[in-house]
Amino acid sequence: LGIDLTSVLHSLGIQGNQQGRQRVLDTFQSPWVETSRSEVEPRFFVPE
Amino acid sequence: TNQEKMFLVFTEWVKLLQRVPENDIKVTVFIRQMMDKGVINSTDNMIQFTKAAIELSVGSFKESDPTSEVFIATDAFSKLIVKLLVLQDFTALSRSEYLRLMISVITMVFSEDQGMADNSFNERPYFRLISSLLCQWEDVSGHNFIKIQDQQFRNELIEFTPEFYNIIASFLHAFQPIAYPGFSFAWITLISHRMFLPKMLSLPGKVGWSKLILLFTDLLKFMAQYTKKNDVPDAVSVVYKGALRVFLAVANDAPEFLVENHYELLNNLPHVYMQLRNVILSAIPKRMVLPNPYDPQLSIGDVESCQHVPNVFYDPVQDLKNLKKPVDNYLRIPSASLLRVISTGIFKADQQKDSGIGYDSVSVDTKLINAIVLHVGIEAALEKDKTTATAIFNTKSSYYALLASMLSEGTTEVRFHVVQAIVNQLRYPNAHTLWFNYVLKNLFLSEEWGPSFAEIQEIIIRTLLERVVTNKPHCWGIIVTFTELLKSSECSIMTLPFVKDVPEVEHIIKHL
Amino acid sequence: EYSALQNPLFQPGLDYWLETKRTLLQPHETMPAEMASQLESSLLNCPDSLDADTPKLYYNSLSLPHPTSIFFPNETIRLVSNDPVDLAKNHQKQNDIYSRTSMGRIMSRFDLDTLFFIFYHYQGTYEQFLAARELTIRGWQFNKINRCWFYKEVEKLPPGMEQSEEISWRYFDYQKSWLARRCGAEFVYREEEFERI
Repeated sequence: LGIDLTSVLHSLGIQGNQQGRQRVLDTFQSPWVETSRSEVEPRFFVPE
Repeated sequence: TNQEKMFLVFTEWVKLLQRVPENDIKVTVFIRQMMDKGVINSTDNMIQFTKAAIELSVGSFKESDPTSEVFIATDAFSKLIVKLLVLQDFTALSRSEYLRLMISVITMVFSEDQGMADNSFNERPYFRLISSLLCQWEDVSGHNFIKIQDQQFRNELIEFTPEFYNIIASFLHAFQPIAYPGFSFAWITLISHRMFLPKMLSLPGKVGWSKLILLFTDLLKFMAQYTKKNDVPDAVSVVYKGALRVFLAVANDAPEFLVENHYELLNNLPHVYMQLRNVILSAIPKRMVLPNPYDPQLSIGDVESCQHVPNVFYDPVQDLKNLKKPVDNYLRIPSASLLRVISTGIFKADQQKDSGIGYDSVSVDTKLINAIVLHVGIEAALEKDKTTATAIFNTKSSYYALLASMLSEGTTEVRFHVVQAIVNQLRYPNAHTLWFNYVLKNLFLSEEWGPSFAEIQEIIIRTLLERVVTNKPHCWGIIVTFTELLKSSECSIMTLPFVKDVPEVEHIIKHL
Repeated sequence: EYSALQNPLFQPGLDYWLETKRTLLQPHETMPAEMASQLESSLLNCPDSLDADTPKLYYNSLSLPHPTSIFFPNETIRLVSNDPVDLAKNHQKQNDIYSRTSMGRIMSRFDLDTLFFIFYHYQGTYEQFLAARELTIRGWQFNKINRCWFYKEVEKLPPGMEQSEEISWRYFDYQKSWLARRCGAEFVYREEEFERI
């Protein structure tokens, strides 16, 4: 029957509304909440 | 010995990177000297050096105090790989071959480490190596390698980049959980890595998609293999939880990947993972706004996006095998003999175990059935564009007739899998959803089944029901179709025997 | 006969690697005890977000952490917070992938002095990048030629004047005074001199 995905989506940083949908894979820490306690440095670019 | 010399050189490299910034001239000079002094100037030396580097990296991890910096050597090694790819002139060997060679050597060391019986294998340094390699490649490749001054090198590196990711993907495919269970959790973390997955999803021309599908298939196959009805090992449950989160993230960031690859993904998804199936099938193209499927005034034919044919990345015609000709010929001119060929051709040589809901084995080739059904839908949509809608929204058309005949000729098992394949196409508003909605409604209400009527109706209701009783998401096309059947005045579902006779089912249907 | 299989450098790894191919061709029906144990072990060692973080080998001397109590961890912990972001913001950058990170949020609370300090002294780092982003959000622009940040001040004039607004430019003098100063009258804004961030 699956589970209520609300808390899973919240743990991913996915907000309910369609508007202003933000990408989450670029800052994805880990597939599991338990191993996602600290943030990871996303890609960035600094000109010379 | 040569090996000891290699160890020394690598150790010096590790120390150097801690003392100077990585773009310091000394770093480039060090690498130049490595080449000039013959450390890595031959394939055998390259192999030996790579072996020394990975062994030292893993060894240093294992010996380090866990509260200290345990990955210094590993990170230095991945930095070296990137530098070697970027700084060298590649004439005799291509960059691709060079990278493959290094990763092949790493694979050998990795295989030996995990194969040894002493249980000292730890996936983390190998994970870190690939993770750091991905991070450092991202760093050097920013803005199309703008930090590389030589224009020719820049162009070569830009051209090489999709290859870089596809090579990593190929090696991840070899490291898949069924082959290396001791690496499973690192593996899942790698395929969803922030420097890998979004990149593979967005490479121009979708050139990363095939390999990504391969990797997701590897994951789903592992889950399918070890998900038994009465016994799911705890670790496999954890794998599932991680897979679900990854698919939800993909549905958020790149729904078009799930939309265009639903066929291949579902071919390997165990039937019991109903919610995950719904997550994949509920993916909606970005910016599409769905009409309320519960709106009593909704008429699916009037929804504008139902005129648009969805893109299917992998053409299922490739999976039709020796049934391609009979199916295409039947679609041109239906005949009983062609139907017989198709109806018998969908059976497997032997029964195969399967953890389905309500069944333990399959004797039909479900992948082949899925391919036939989707192929018919694709051809029908093409036909509509070439001719008119009435050519396909017509129970006398060959497209409808093939699916209906497969049901009428088929065993219960065949009927079940054909209906499942049809319902898999009831997704967001598009031309396939529209046509399969038409097909399913007519199959349900058809008066041509004779004694099979009850069974076919039951299979259709069961298939729709199992996808809406789960927690959300639910597919738009399924809700719309089910609502239409529930409201149908031609047939009151409540009076059907399989509903009346089972109180739980009657209760749910009444509620719906 | 393949030369790879003759090469002693590939032994014994190649044998183990071949074993895995056998498992791929014929996966075990049910999970054997050894496989279950390997899977458990993998679960126990599962890499976490610290393992997946970007590697840093060389530390710029100014960016070494200040001495702190030994009871505090050495690692900076950037804790994940999934508090919702206020989406009613003006600047497009406030909706990018960095807006939800703890560092991105902290930067939005730093004053200009701190942002300039990070920008000029943490060269080439993620922190410098975020400081530049935050300065851009606040309307500052970076001049590629003199490496200074500029700010365009628009002052609305009272009605009845010839012009409706008066424009003046400021720049942050990082080399000498460490202050924001007004640009002289001779200053001409040339778009191509400024970094498009």
